[in-house]
Amino acid sequence: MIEVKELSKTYQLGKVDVHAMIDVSFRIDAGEFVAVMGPSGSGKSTLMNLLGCLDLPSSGSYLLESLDIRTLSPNQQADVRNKRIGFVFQNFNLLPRASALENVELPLLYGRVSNSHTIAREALERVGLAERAMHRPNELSGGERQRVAIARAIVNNPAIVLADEPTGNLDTRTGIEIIKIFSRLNAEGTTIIIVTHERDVASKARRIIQMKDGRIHQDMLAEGI
Amino acid sequence: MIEVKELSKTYQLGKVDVHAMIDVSFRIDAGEFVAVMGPSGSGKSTLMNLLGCLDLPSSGSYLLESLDIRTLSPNQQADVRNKRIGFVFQNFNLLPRASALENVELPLLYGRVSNSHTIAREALERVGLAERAMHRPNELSGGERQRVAIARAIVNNPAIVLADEPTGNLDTRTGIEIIKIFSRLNAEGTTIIIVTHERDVASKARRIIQMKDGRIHQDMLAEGI
Ligand SMILES: Nc1ncnc2c1ncn2[C@@H]1O[C@H](COP(=O)(O)OP(=O)(O)OP(=O)(O)O)[C@@H](O)[C@H]1O
Ligand SMILES: Nc1ncnc2c1ncn2[C@@H]1O[C@H](COP(=O)(O)OP(=O)(O)OP(=O)(O)O)[C@@H](O)[C@H]1O
Ligand SMILES: [Mg+2]
Ligand SMILES: [Mg+2]
Repeated sequence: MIEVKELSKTYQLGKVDVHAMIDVSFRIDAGEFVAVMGPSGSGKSTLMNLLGCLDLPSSGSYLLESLDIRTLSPNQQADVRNKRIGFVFQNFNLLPRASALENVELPLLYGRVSNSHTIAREALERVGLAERAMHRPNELSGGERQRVAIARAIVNNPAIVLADEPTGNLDTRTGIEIIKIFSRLNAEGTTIIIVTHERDVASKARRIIQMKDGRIHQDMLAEGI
Repeated sequence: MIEVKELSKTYQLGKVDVHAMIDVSFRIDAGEFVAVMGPSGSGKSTLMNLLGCLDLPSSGSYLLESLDIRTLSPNQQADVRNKRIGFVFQNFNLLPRASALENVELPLLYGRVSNSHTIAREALERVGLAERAMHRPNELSGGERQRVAIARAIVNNPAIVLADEPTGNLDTRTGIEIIKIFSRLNAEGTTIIIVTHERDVASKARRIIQMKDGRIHQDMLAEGI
């Protein structure tokens, strides 16, 4: 499903090299539920952006369903992203001038799915935002924006959901509702990779990858954590 | 210190009225440490924006250190904000084209404090970001941006710190470091009001105000919570 080998990402900032990710290797099979944890600045979002084909590595290889991502053209990468991957950004990344409903509908329009309005509305209902469908992002609370981003990530029934800190702005009860959605999707076969710093979210995963200073510090099955 | 009476905020959205906050009344004395909790969308940020003089209520009164905020001109409100209040925004609200150091330095320049460069650098060190001073917000991780916003809020030694979900993007250990900073400021006499959904953050407060559907649901001293 997902196989990364010695994947690295270095940012050049003026004369300084920032090694955000160094020699990351692992394999994730279809249907796994993986939590990625680690200190602030340890490289979790950098890893998620690479797995989501939103950024290219500085070195190393990334095979997604046996496709070598580096051989794909930008259009082909966009196609993989739209058809196979649902991405929940740490900063939500919503279109500011579109309503919650239009934001959620976007992946369906890109993929030319019919009946997109109804499907988008159902995804908003699932995250508890039926009453906020016409609000724009700046007319929503922080946690409501986060939930619009979650609805948009799952609306197209992706094979893989990559969620970067999806409950950071949610109260415990709303957070539990969201994790139930991910658990149900996983029970139906969706691969879930979720960055979190919250123990009770990580406890739903069956495997925990710990990052530290840009490297994998630990990669363990979740029993006994 | 802070006294609000029947404070309400209603947003007009097309033909619909959204009652984000309804008849909120309480008093917070100087030196208190208060946690504000409640479900996503319950009115916490709306309350914080009103207390931080960033927005005007639809009705009700707000006395800050016996000053009726509604009688102040916009310039006087900006002056109160800069001199008395440190605000940590839920979405950080950093200047995108300024470095971390320049963002933290801004309140000192506004207040014409000399030696602002050194003071700003110390605040960044306190939140663990000495090595990221020259990075712009889009060259920082989510939790690093959040910590820049925290450093900016405390740099001017405000009488009151209003922090809206300051640990939502931080791992547990980094979050504990941040809460220690707030506890130390509170021990020195700073009034702290913090929105959080994390139990271990709220446990450091001595009083918890629970919101629900725009109203105060419970306002209790923290023993026994
Ligand atoms: N500009 C606006 N126009 C219309 N409705 C708004 C606006 N801003 C906020 N709201 C609504 O007011 C309600 C309260 O918002 P608020 O941001 O105060 O909630 P919150 O308690 O901070 O939530 P969260 O924990 O998700 O951050 C929400 O349901 C939101 O949709
Ligand atoms: N565009 C960039 N230019 C330079 N440095 C960057 C850039 N983006 C990220 N970094 C640095 O790379 C490191 C890893 O960032 P990343 O966003 O992956 O961390 P993270 O684990 O997601 O942290 P958090 O938990 O705070 O969100 C950080 O120290 C950050 O400062
Ligand atoms: Mg991150
Ligand atoms: Mg809020």
